Amino acid sequence: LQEKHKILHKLLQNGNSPDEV
Amino acid sequence: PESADLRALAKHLYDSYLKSFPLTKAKARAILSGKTGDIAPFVIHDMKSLTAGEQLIHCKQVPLLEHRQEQGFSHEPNDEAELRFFQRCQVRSVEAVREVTEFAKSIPGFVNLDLNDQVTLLKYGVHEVLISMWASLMNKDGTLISYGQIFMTREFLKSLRKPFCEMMEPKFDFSVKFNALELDDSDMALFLAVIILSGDRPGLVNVKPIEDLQDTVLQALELQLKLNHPESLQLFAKLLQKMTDLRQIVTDHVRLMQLLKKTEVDMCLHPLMQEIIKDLY
Repeated sequence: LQEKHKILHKLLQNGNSPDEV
Repeated sequence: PESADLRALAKHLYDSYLKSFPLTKAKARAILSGKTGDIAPFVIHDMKSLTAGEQLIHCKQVPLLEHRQEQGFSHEPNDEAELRFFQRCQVRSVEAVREVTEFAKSIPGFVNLDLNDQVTLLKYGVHEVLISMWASLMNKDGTLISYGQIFMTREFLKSLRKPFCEMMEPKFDFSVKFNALELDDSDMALFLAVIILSGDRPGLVNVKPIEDLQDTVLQALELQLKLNHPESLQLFAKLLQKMTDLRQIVTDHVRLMQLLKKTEVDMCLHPLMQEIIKDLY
């Protein structure tokens, strides 16, 4: 699931801007 | 939990709501009723005022727009108005998903849930949260956009070509009914947390801790509504019923997005939105 949702996963992990991930 | 704990939870969620979301319902209602003392929002009611409104935003947000253009998600001046508008909505929605994620992470216990479940809760909850919050920016005649700088009329949105004209009407219908409950920002904070902590989302691995968290937030919401709206009978029950309406609206919205992705060849769907709507409903 995390593989299919890399951006959501990154946002959850570190709060980057959606355009940076 | 004791009442004091529930009140502390309500206060915590309200504080993080204020930190996460830049345009509160209180501010939006003040703008909509002309009580801010600031300049009134620019009104978009036809194609001419749409162009003027876009120029206004462009002047105020040049650094942001340049960044978006580098990313390929800004509108191009020669694009059709409907596509330009849709791309703008998308840019704002992507930012809003980041805000909702930050809010979710502030819910006590959320970050300790299984990471796959955190992803699932956001995937399924984020549009329900966004549509609930969007109601704060709407009245029966239109909606604030662009952080309250612009008011776009409902009639103008209805005049767009198909299928874009069909996107907003269900949200307006919902907002009129939802706004009749007269929730304030502190109520909204708890309601949004309840939506996010829905233990019946498909594919959840470990439901029990999610339901336990939701249970506590539900108790905090019930107490909050009793204290904040003592005259409003059955408000808690009425609010929970809105969650059913929200699911239907989101299902229809996602189907429309999936249709747009297939039929609008010039439309570019942001990777984050693609992630969220893929295999959703």
